[in-house]
Amino acid sequence: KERSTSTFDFASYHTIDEIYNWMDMLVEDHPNLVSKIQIGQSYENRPLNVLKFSTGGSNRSAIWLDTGIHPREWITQATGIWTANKIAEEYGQDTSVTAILDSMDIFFEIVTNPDGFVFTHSSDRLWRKTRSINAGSPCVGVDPNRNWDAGFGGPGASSDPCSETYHGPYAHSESEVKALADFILGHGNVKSVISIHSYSQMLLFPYGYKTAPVPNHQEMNELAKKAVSDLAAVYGTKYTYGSIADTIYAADGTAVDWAYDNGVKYSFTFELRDSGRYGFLLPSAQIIPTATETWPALLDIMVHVLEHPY
Amino acid sequence: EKLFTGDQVLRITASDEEQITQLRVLGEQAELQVDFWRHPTSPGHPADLRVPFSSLPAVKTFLESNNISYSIMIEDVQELLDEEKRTMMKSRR
Repeated sequence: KERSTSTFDFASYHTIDEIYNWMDMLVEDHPNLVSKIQIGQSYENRPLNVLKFSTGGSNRSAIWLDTGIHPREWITQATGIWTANKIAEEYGQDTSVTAILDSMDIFFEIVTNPDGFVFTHSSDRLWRKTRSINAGSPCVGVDPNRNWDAGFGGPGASSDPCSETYHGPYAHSESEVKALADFILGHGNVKSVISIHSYSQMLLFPYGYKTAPVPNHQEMNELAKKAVSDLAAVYGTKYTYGSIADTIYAADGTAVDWAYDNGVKYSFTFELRDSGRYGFLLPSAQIIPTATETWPALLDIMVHVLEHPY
Repeated sequence: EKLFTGDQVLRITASDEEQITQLRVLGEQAELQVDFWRHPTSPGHPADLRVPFSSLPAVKTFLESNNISYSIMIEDVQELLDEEKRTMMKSRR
């Protein structure tokens, strides 16, 4: 086992035990900034662990980050680890991070779908869904990013349990989704949700379940434009941006649509990089470059949230 | 453990909306067991499709008969997975 966050190999992929141990180490290394909370349990009873970055206060405005709702997107969880460490290290050093955390809390769920993640390590590297059993079907799992109560069950999701985009029997049927939704609603002061995926090189915002623009479409579009520009400035990685429906396709029941419809104005979803050769099998040598280029884009969004209270 | 020996990932570029529709129809053919890694969205935008070894002839015939251009993005998925495992083990050591 790693003994310290300083010896943790951020340039390698890790098992869930290694990641959960690392989260505990991060808490130990930054006791006045980072704590760990459990927001629920997965279908197979694994803890849904969330890192809380806070400098104090009571129920401060908050930013929610999650990685790995689709477990096969390994670059995403790996980027999440690097990013969480970066937030902890930069507090007190970087003026933007310090300003954010002096006013707001950050919640970070690094392994949003732990059952699926374990399954990708043990049985099927390319697994996308949860691991819940579907009554009356031999096929296992629900696509947790079609399971949210935002246009649930419409076009862009499947009613077939054997499909990779199966929306599940009802909205929030998956404990991984319900726990997250309950946490955000229960908190009541989450101002931004950033849900991170891979690998289409996109920065997207609501809506996916309808083509109508969100009321602050122009603001979201301009912020996304700045974020992808700053991202590209690091290694030249080109991102597209826009609403989900306009940029990819109609997709119902997604996390960021749900967040937006529940009052979280700054809801974004990233699709991290692939240079076009590896897809979900992106070599570990690309973890740090991917995380490094993503950081300024994330920071742009978080600073914007800080500077535009509502 | 599920193995992906001989599976390929095809990078497919549809030239118009009709070809995108054809790709979606292809994805719905359960017997082929294809898996879109990146879904077809708009003309000129690449889609990535993992195709099991047993379905490769049928899928490639489908694409060629409909004049849908593609290239092989990953020759053998299992080879890459094995490489990934080796990298992780080496990192642990």
